[in-house]
This record gives sequence, C-alpha cells and structure tokens, in this order.
Amino acid sequence: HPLLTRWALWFSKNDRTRAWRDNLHLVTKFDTVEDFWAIYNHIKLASKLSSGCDYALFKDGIEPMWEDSKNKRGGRWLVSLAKQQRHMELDRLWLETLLCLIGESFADYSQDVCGAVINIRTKGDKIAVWTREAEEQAGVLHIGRVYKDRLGLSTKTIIGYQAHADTATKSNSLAKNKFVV
Amino acid sequence: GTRIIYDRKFLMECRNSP
Repeated sequence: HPLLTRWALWFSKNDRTRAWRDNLHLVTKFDTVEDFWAIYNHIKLASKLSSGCDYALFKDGIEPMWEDSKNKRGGRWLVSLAKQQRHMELDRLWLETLLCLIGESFADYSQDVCGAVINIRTKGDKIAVWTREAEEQAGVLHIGRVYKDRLGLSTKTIIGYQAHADTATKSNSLAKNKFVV
Repeated sequence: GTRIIYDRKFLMECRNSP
C-alpha cells in the first residue's frame, strides 16, 4: 500500500567528541505501509534507547535540523514527558506520532508537516512534530489540535508550539510558545 | 492525482497482516 509521501528515518546518538551533524545517521527510507511496519518492528523501541539518542522521521529531502531550508522558517509542537512516562506511555505516543505522519492525518495541512523527532533524555523525554512555516497560524493550530487529540492528551494538558528561530537562540526550556493547544 | 490517505485503524491492521 503506497504512502502519499516517501519518509526517511534518522537516528542520532549523542557523542560529545564529535560534531552533532556527524552523529546523525540516515537509517532508511520507505514509501509503503508494509515497509513502515517492517522497519518499525525491526528497530528498538524508543523506550529501549539509551539517553542522548534521537529518532527522527522526516519527509524525504528534508534533513532533521533547523538549518534545512524547509525547516528554518518553521517550528515544532513539543510534548515534554515526565520521567515516569517513558515506562508507561513513551512508545505509544511515538507510534501514534508516526501514524499521524504516514497517515497524513492533518487533512490539507499535512503538506505543512516536515517530520517528527523523539529525544531520549535522562531529565525527561520529548516528542515533537515539526512544521514548515511558523507564521501559518491556521495550519499550525489545526495540526496541533489534531495531534493533541490523537495522542489522547487530556484537555488539562497544554502543549506549545515554538518557532525554531526562537529555540535556536535560547535554551529549549526558555523558548516561548508561539501557540498553545 | 488521488490522495492516498490511510486512517489509524487501517495502518494498525496492516501491522499484523502477512
């Protein structure tokens, strides 16, 4: 079953002795539902990765970094997880994120999605959906509302959207939310 | 062309099909 988009799966492992870019590896690309599952079932669950590792799923042709021309004007919907959620919910939330992407779940605004990233960190894991243009308010908000609903987050949980341009100049925790849902 | 969209249910069903 062909997908609308060809996707690329990336992996990175934090090695402070090397440049960030050198730690980033393209795992594989796929463009069918069957190949997605073959890959997903073959690789480690996110919760089994060691701290400092990331997975990223991006549209073919977009690198998972702010500097890519398709990302640099964009931003991300960020889901910050408490430590105990790695055990309980992390894998479910990441799989749901992947299914949102490959299933083109954001209607016409799916074209504004660039990819998604999961960061495994001791201080708390993070999952984010990256979109192309932070100023496209209607699309960003639609994606955020659908995404929050698909993750099954309660209405009390607030997730924020940060422009990469803001995140790049501040530490992650200080970047201000441009939108919230 | 035709948009190829799969809902969550279909994607999950594909996980276990041969």
